[in-house]
Amino acid sequence: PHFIIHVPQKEDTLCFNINEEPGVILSLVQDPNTGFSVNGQLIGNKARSPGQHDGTYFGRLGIANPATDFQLEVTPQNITLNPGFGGPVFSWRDQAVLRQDGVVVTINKKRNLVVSVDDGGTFEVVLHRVWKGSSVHQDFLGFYVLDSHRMSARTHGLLGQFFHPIGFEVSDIHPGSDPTKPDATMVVRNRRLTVTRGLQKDYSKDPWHGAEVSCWFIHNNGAGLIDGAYTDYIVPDIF
Amino acid sequence: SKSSEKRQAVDTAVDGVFIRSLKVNCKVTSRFAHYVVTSQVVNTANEAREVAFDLEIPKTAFISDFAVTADGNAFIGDIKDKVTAWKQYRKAAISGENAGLVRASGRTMEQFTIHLTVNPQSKVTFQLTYEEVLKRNHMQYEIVIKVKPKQLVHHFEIDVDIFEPQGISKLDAQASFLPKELAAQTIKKSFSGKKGHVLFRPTVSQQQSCPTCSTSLLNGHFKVTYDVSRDKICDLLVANNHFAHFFAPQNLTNMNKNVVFVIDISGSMRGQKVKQTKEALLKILGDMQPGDYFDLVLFGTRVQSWKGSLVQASEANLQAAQDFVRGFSLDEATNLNGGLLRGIEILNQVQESLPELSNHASILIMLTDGDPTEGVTDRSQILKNVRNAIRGRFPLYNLGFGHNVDFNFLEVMSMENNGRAQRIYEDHDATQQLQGFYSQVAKPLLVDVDLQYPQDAVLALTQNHHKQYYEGSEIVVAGRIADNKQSSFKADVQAHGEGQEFSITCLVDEEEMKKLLRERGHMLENHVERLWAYLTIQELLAKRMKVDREERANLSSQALQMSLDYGFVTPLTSMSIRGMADQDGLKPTIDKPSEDSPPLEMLGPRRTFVLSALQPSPTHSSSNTQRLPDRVTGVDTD
Repeated sequence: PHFIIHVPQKEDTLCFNINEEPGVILSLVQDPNTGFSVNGQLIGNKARSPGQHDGTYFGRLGIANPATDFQLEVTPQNITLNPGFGGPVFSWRDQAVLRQDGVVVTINKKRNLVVSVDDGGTFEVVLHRVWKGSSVHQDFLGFYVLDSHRMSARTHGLLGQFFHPIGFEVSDIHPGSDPTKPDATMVVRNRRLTVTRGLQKDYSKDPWHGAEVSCWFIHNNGAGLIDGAYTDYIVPDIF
Repeated sequence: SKSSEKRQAVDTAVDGVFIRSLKVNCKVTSRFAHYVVTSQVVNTANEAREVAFDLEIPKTAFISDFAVTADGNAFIGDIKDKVTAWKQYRKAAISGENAGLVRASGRTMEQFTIHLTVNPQSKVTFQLTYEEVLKRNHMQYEIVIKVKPKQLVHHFEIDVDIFEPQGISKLDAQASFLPKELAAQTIKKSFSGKKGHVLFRPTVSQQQSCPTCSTSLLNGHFKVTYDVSRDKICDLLVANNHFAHFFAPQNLTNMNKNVVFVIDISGSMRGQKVKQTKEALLKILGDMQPGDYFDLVLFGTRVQSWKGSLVQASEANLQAAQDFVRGFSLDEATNLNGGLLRGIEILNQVQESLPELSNHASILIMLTDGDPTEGVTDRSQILKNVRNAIRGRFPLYNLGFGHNVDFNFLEVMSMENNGRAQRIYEDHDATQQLQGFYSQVAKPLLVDVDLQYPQDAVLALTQNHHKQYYEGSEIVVAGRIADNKQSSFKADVQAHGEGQEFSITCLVDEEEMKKLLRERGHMLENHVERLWAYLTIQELLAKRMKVDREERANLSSQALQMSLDYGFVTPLTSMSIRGMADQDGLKPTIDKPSEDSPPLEMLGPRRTFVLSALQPSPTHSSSNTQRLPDRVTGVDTD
């Protein structure tokens, strides 16, 4: 999956990929003050093409707010409220608004769902559907943070660590191996990285077509940009 | 060439306004037609100008989207239930005003027009989307696109892309407004296997009505007709938990029929109407097959029948019937109840006195031009009488001649008795309209057609029992399939044909479905579901007419919910466009005009709307959808 990090102070965007095996669960958001967390499990394509790098996607997301005993499991097939307690199961064909102790989940039929947490953030899960007959691809999910300003300063995770200002400088923009994508030197967290200007797609508004976002791409699983190594964000469970 | 250069030099701007492009894109996937009409208009003048986006769409279509883009701002239609929309514009509605964009126009079309004031040196783009399920008539499907740009267009294009899983057996395109040679030059049509394509892209010089003219000869109907192969008897599509079943078997033997014509001869039929009715009846009688049986019933103040029982369509009988038709004269009042009951009695007699005709397809056709004024005149009593007399044995077709009929009443009566009603417009071609209707039911092939699907697999089904199936038509049934039942889905069809029982089972060919999805992808999935939604809404709206108040409210609420879910402008919903208003502050609204809406000339002038300087914040059909911030942080596919 590709991560898109918008940095409002710089009016610019950073991107990186995390390449891991299907089945791995990654911590996306973790607020130790409230216990709020979002974890995502990777899936791959149905069939692997020999010799090709296989894409991975999010196939399952777990959103938990322990302060209110709220858990939501989202897959491309179902949306389950409090799965540990046999809660109701919704389909992506439903149009629904669910409210539970300060958390509002809005399911917008076959399109997306929005989770709003009082004194927390607002998050969007986008459903991507591939054509049913595909023997290679399968449906997957996207995850977007719409509002995070009420999350605590200690929030971490592959996305959560960027909820608070991050400084970087880009210099020495020069032609890269692909003439359409210049390389540059980025100084971030006191490290000097070679980054590449490219385009990624943001599907938060239009789940079908997406919108192109120009960003500085950080190579090697975000090495140097993210706190620690990407493997530090692998967690054992979805909640 | 030199001459075309000369033609190109013609100024396409009118008053500083030119149409940069007008494109009609029609995508048909398994009878479901999705049209997008886009027009870009440029105002090159140094002052604001009024521009119009004006087109006609079929009455059978539902508008599903409308957007205007100007100066980088998009103004998008918002669909609401009509009651809410009405409340919002209550003030205007009470004073009898409306800023509606759609009006009934002619027999089969609705006119969509919006007038906008466009800033100097700026451009505006209109985009209208509408959808319909194509109905098979006389062995073909017909796509009608009304073409009438008021000036020459820089880039004019009609692009029709057809995908039919059964394969396309024929395809044609005609533009009545073009000289033959030019039509041959400019209309490109091709079909092969499942795909058909028609492209009409005349240059500016090809649009000119003469080499030096700045007027356009594009004014008329652009028609695309096609049919699908019927080598395989089963045409069952399953995608995304919805199915569509198209039933139109070929090579069946025509059934003999018992037909009774019940004709209104009240005073109001005098003049052209009775003349045309007689002409049509003479022609229809001339087309009867020797195996058919028939009779004629006339109703004015009194009710009279020609024979009082069915007689064979022998040459001598037809001759005598034609003499009777030529000779009958008009009567005073309208004893519709008496006429219908006599006709029904004649067909019902078959069971007792003519059992050898009981395997024929019985049909009752009634023509009237006014309200019942003699005998039983209470409409609900007439409905009850007719229902009790027919008891579902045969279909009743009602033809409403002219504007003075209570068409709603005729429709309900037909619907209650497995038939349908059709309007006959008072015009020079009424004879052809009557014949045209008759030709649709003249060749029954099957009766009591029952299309069954596994009960535990189907959640919502459109009408699956049809009293009769006629040559050249098609029965379409669609439904939702329960989760996990898609692969085991099947259809059983049972019917009675000429001298034999008809029975087939259709299974879903999973490999074929996968192949189709690979070829058409989301469009197929989406269209099968929307086809189901379209048919379901149409049926709910029709059913509403014949039930009591409580049941009607229930059906209305279902139809409304589906209209909102699928974003269709139906008689229960309205689409309003925010961010623009006329001089009275009214916002433009898109409504479905009702069958009895007043003719165009009786409506007031069109309003002109002005766009606000800022783009309105987006809203969606669902009130729950939140506005998303411009920039977000997230993770998605690679």
